[in-house]
Amino acid sequence: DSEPESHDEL
Amino acid sequence: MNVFRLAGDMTHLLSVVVLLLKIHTIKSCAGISLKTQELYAVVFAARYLDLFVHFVSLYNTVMKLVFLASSFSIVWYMKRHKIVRRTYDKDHDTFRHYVLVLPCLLLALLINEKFTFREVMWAFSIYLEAVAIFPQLVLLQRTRNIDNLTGQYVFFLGAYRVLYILNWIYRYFTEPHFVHWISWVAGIVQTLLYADFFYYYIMSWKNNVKLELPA
Repeated sequence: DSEPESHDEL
Repeated sequence: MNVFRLAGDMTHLLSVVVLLLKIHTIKSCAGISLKTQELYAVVFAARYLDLFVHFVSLYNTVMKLVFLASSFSIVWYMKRHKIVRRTYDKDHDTFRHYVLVLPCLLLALLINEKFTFREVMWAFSIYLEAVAIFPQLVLLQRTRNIDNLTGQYVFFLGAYRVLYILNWIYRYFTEPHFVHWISWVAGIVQTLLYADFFYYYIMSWKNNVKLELPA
């Protein structure tokens, strides 16, 4: 289950 | 990572450095809202729950640890350090946490990207960050003499928000699937809260007079 790419921000 | 995102992270980091500098070297937290600092500690704790579960990059992990450590140590300094805590302007920092925390929690339960514990906490952290500056802005308005470091601290925090919006615009055009309404709407609200402060900050800088917000 991959994370939403918004979660690569701080 | 694009240049806006990096510049945003760097101004965010700079704001923390400015605040730590004030607390560490001048041993003063005058004009700084403990309520806002406590809210930021909650924001980072809620958002970085994925720290040990979801690895993005070394940069990401290090920055998360820096923001967690700095936010909790600032709160510690303001509450426990025997010199710093005496400079805390308790009487003017009267905003109540729950006024901001409860609506954000409720909103996160209703509006999130997925109804799981981590996703709800993530949305909660986004909503709470958007309004966490509120007690600080109220305190600034009540402060007669805003010192330079306090003004710079809030200015860098606001700059970080503006740069993040530019980062989303850039990502929207380069990564077409990058649509995250929750962070975008909350981020724009958060940035608008600074608009008034920015106006007076730039005016005071332009006219070379001390920063003061109208009551």
